[in-house]
Amino acid sequence: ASLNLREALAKSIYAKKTEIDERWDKRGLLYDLVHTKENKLSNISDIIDQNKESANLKYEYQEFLKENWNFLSNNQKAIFGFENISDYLLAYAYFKKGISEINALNNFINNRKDGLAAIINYAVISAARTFIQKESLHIHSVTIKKLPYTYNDDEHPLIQKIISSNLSLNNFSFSKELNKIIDNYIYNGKEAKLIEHADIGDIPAEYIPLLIKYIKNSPIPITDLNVNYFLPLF
Amino acid sequence: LDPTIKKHLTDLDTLLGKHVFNP
Repeated sequence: ASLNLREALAKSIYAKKTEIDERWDKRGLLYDLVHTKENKLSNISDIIDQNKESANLKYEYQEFLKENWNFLSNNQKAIFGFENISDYLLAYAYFKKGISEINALNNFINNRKDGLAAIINYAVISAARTFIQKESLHIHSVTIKKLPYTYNDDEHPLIQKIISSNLSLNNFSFSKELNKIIDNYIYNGKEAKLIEHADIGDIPAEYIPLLIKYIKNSPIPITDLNVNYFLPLF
Repeated sequence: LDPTIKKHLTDLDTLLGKHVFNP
């Protein structure tokens, strides 16, 4: 336990005694200073290690991961390779969710939205945003319930699409898969906008995917200028 | 690991390891 300064100052300073096992008067401040662990702030790993049950759980889990390493997915291997992230997941499960048993812990980390999935989403979404910015891609903001959302909001449909695509964090597949999703989003978005802005009256929603396909496959590029002519033909 | 993914995970790892709490 750490010391509270006000309570500590309320105590007197007693002189040091000569007995080896009893140098300090128990009523005094100095006894407290000597016998209370210095109030060093601790990082997550320290806090796990300071608690016997969480320290044991961490050790058990490390052993468990070592034994089952070959059965883990690439994403799992990647995340568990980061010590502080692994400690965070364990601390979250133990201190916040009250999980103190190894199978429950493993199940929680791997199957819950706020376990490993939260870390993977963090990495995938952050990387996707970096990519969009670096490539200067223009991703339109969308309006949901009258509020604007950009690709920096998790609610944006492109970000939602990326989250639901379960991308691999792998060096060879990640950027390729991400590219495909973004491309598809921008591309389909363009055709959908052409149809939406066309001045040919209401188009039943079930025709729209087919119309997008026709616009994409059209030998003559469909633009704002000719869409009103071509859509009825399609 | 994809290099951008790796960078973001490394940043997160550093941030989580560096921050101190009053236990």
